[in-house]
Amino acid sequence: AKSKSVIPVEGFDWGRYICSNNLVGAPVSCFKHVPMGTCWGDLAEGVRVEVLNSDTSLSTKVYWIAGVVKLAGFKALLRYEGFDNDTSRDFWCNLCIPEVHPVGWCASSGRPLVPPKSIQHKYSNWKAFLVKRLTGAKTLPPDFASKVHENLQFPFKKLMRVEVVDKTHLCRTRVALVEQVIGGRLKLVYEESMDGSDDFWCHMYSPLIHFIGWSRSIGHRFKRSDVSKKIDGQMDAPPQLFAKVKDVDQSGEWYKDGMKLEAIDPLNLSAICVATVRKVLADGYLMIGIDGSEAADGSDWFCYHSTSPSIFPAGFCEINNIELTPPRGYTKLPFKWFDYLREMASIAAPVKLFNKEVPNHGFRQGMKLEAVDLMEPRLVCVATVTRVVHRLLRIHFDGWEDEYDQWVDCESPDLYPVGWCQLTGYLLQPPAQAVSKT
Amino acid sequence: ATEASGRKWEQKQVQIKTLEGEFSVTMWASDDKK
Repeated sequence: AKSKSVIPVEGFDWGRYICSNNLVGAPVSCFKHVPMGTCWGDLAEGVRVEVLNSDTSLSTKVYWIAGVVKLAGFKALLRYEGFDNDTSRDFWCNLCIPEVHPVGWCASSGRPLVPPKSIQHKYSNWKAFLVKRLTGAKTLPPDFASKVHENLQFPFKKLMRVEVVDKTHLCRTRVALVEQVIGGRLKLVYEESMDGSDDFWCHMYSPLIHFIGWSRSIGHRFKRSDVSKKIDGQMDAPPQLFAKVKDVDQSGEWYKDGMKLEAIDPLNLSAICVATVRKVLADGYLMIGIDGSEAADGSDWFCYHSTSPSIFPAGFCEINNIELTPPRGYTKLPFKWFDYLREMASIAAPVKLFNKEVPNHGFRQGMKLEAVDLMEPRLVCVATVTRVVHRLLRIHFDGWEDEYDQWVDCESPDLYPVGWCQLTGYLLQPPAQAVSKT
Repeated sequence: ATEASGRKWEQKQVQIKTLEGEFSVTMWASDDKK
């Protein structure tokens, strides 16, 4: 699996990047798992806010009204009222920072609005100007700031214990402790590796983490820890904190060992591969092996839920014009499912068992976002949606070769709007430049 | 007014305070209860 190395972030400016290339950022409402993702509403161009006035000679903080000219994720290109079509003082601002307020906030806190120095004398009657400009315009809801604050609280806390996939043996889970929480992303340190070197990053809604006891409850392999006593302060994360999966009925027609399908390769997320159901677990979970690259002991089988958007019926790639990776060593190319199933004396998993729901996600080709490099999941990178196939997105990491691209579901908790890193304090990896890659 | 997304926008009297004095304007703010 290819992975990237950390690149210093200095100098990257989303605003300049978006403007100089005339790019579009995916709207916050595409990301239901992020702060404000479900209450972003129709915040759009034209909305007015009260923001710090940076064009003043006064020594105290003063504010002025600005309008949203362009939105990219959490970030807005703002223009102070009075500048009309003059773009020279436009500036980018994260709408969720504490210095952005609904119109009316200054009056309610006793602060006068002061026009920018460079247009101070443009209008003799600012009141008439503002009444004309603001009447009928939109502003933020009064509780916007408190909602942002509320949305930035996360239930996972340091020292909570979880079960997480063992990154060196995908077929099993291990116990890990939450060491850090940033923006809902968890830094997990595997138990028995308390020097902190053996860690794994994932979002709190990741399908890779579970409550303590989950593996045993569904029959998943689990690496037992020899830790006999919990350290003070440790507690098992309550089961209700984890992402829920849909209940499924396994009593009727169901997946069986040996059935073939197509699956995103967990070790190479750029590829959708020919795969096999290796073991049917309880509660709708399946152990999947990638054909042609399985370890003899099954140590690289991977657990996907039957409703996972990362598994597809045989033929999905062909129908959607996606390159299907044939089993390693399989020479009868181009790969044909019909021939392969006959040669393997196998059957394809029935189409009706797969998740065919396509949410109205709003992602479009070309949209910019911040995306986790799942091969190096501590890295959140500047990225682009390059293909949309129903609910499946092809994510390209800006500045990197296409071979690093990843197939990701539209509801993946590893995708974030422009400005998420700034909002949460997470380090953003800028687009790679030729020199830094070497 | 209800937009396509189902979010309701409400008309609000918003107070503005400038160096010349205070006045109010009618603006739209989205309904926070959605």
